[in-house]
Amino acid sequence: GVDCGAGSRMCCRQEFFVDFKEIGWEDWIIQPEGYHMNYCAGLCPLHVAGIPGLAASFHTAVLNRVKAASAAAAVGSCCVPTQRRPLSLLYYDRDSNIVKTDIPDMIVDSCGCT
Amino acid sequence: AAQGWPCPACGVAALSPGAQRDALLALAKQNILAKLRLPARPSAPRPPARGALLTALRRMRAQRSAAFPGMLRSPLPFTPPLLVLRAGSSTSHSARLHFRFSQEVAGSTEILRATLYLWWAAPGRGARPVTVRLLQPGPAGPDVTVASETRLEAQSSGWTTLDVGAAVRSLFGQDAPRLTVELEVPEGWGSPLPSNHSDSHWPFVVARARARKSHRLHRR
Repeated sequence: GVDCGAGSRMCCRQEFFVDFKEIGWEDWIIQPEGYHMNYCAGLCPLHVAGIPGLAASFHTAVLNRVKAASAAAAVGSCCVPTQRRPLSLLYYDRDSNIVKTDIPDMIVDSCGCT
Repeated sequence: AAQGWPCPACGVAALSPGAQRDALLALAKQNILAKLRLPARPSAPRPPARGALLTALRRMRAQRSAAFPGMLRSPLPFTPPLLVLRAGSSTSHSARLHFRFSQEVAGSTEILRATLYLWWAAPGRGARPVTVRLLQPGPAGPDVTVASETRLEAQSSGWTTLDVGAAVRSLFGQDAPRLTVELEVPEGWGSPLPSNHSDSHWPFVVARARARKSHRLHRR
């Protein structure tokens, strides 16, 4: 995956941090102090889709070759998360119980072209 | 997609920076609440009823009296949450644990006794030397100073205790009371933390505390 820099145009991972204090949620979420949400942005021209490293897997590469050969190739591809990890939260629920939970697939670790 | 963009990410990129940030914050909030199956954020937590707290403490005492004789002999007048444990940086043979005490409790509570409980798995090849360091934040910046260092020999599986009362008491005058414990074993002995990461074997601190009494002046 590629991280976005200044002036990035191609598909990359843009870091985005949500500070729970800033949105007034620090009174019910004990840990962590924020959420590294991140997101994918950038262009996915057809020649990029299927390049190992940007593509998610061998299967993606094969599918892209098939798509490129068909009329559907004109649709293009999207810059989407290819790797995610869970977010662990320690928070007060509605009954003021302290709850620890791991929410899967919440943090975008890398992006690629479909 | 509603605006006719072919990809989900394209729509975000087309917004102005301010609107983009607002949209992402709204999305983050909506995402967290949906995953927690909450219709809205919970209201500010209220402390549990004293009766419920005492019942819970009595149950805990009954369950633990076999494992920790002498622990929790009487109900403790503390207000939860007293502390939160968080694993910090670690290497293959060392680990740092952060015990964060809530500031409100630290300001109104006097610590009588505090004990750190550590679980050791069976070493299998004689006594396992473990160094436990209590680290405190320095006067400025992220630096830490070693408040104390203790060397323990783990002979067999089980809980080991360490008195951390003085260290915890000294923290309570600080803005952000946090005790950092560093565990280190010689290289090649594996991680000092339980490898199965079972909740029941994680390190913890038991603190005996009482509410600070306010000094009253009487005028005649």
